[in-house]
Amino acid sequence: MARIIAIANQKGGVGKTTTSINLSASLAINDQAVLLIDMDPQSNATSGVGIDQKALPCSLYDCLMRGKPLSEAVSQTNIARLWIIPATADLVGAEVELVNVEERESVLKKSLQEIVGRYDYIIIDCPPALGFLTINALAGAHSVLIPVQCEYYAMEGLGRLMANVKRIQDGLNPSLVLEGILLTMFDSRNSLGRQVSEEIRNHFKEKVYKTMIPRNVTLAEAPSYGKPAAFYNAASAGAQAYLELAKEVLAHGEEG
Amino acid sequence: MARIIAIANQKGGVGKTTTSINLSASLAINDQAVLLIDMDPQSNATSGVGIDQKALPCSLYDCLMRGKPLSEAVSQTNIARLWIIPATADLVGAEVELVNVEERESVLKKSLQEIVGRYDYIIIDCPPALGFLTINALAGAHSVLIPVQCEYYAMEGLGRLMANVKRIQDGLNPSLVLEGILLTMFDSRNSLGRQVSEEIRNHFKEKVYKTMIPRNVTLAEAPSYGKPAAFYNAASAGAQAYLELAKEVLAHGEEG
Ligand SMILES: Nc1ncnc2c1ncn2[C@@H]1O[C@H](COP(=O)(O)OP(=O)(O)OP(=O)(O)O)[C@@H](O)[C@H]1O
Ligand SMILES: Nc1ncnc2c1ncn2[C@@H]1O[C@H](COP(=O)(O)OP(=O)(O)OP(=O)(O)O)[C@@H](O)[C@H]1O
Ligand SMILES: [Mg+2]
Ligand SMILES: [Mg+2]
Repeated sequence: MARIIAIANQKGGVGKTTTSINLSASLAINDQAVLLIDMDPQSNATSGVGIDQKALPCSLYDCLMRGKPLSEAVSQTNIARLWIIPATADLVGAEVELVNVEERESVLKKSLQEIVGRYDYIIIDCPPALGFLTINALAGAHSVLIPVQCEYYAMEGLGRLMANVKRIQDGLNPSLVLEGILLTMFDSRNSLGRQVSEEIRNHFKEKVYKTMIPRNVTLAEAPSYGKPAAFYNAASAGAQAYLELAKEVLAHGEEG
Repeated sequence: MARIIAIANQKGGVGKTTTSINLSASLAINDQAVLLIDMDPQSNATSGVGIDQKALPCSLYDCLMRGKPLSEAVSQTNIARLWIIPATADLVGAEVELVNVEERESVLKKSLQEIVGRYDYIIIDCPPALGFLTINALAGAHSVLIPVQCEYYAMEGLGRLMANVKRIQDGLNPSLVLEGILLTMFDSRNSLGRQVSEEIRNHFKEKVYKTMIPRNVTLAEAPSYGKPAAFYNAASAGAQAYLELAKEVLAHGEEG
């Protein structure tokens, strides 16, 4: 039975995709069978692992809107034990078309049943919004991992995101838990980063991962080569931080 | 007659809000009467100019969904010649509720008629999505200014954004023009920034502003004081860059 983790935050540019790709790859390096689902029509996770989204027989959109089985949308990546369900441009239509669909929030949850037994982890990259694509991910996931940039606007939005997670827990998915809050793009040279990270740790305490992801240019360069950081420059501080995070996520899973 | 400029890009965290606030303030410093409209439910532009969104008699949501006049949602800021229509949390509902409304894409366009004569510039901050809030902004604006972070994913998304702008030009708003592409968070120390900015300038040529916004910690710190950078640390590279940008936008307007 796979652990299904949604990577979500409605604030843009906080490191959702970078976390989805690099956590998935780091879990695969730790001998886990991992499926990465790209639920963002921008399809950054898809290009970040080197997949050409145009060449696919069946897309995630077909699965959500036409009832095709998710297993038909799965593609191999060139990384051992890492598979992906890529995003295609038609996915942007699903956000609007789902509005008038029966049980529109649980479409993904139902289709995940078919494949949940084949993987150890399923990681879902979400778009920067609280629309039906993100709501479907939160309704179908066992837990949610929230990346937060160590800056003012990202911190300000955290309260509203937690209120929305609680609404999902009270309704669509009572078993949804907080996997953890991940501090990203941390730059110890500036006081803003230190202040924000301290404030978040004081407020959310043990819910914040010990691992912090530093601002590190390898993490910004790797996507242009279609590779996770560990396969582009394994010794970099960015790649090492995500390998550390994977160890924390694995350890947390054992308690689960 | 105000020039109405939408600040849009579906990629998250590229500097839309930072540009909306600091361009608006810089135009006000140059003796222009400016209205900033916060069309993003995250309400970052609202808190970035120090407005408490809870204390408002009439919200942008009331104007879009209940036909209230926009003039009733305008608030004073503590910056001369800068007014704001703040975002409130109920705005997130508009994204879904607009789906089943008559002429759902032109709701803002119609309500702007009432106030367009009172300002020199109207700047609209958009959320990181191509949903109905952003489409309403593009349908109601005279031009669109596109901030692009000098990184791989932001550059990759530019093509799709331009295709969407063209669709709006072919349909909802034939008079919509590209105000310009603004390179943001430029860090001359890393080769990725230089490569991406060169590639964008080669491709879009004179459509790219001469002014580049450097990565500058003042721009990240100022929002926590509820002030535009020019009112927090006017000598900073960030504040100076936006003052330069305002001059380019003003000069472009004269040609208009
Ligand atoms: N720790 C880091 N250090 C340096 N750059 C980073 C780091 N994490 C992410 N980046 C870069 O910052 C930008 C934003 O990250 P990313 O795209 O992963 O965020 P996101 O939350 O997925 O954005 P969106 O809201 O658009 O989905 C990208 O260009 C990425 O390469
Ligand atoms: N030139 C800059 N230098 C340093 N930090 C910056 C710069 N521009 C923006 N920032 C910071 O980067 C983060 C993202 O910027 P901003 O919120 O303006 O982007 P956005 O496109 O409006 O994001 P969203 O997609 O969530 O609406 C913010 O924390 C902001 O303070
Ligand atoms: Mg992303
Ligand atoms: Mg913004």
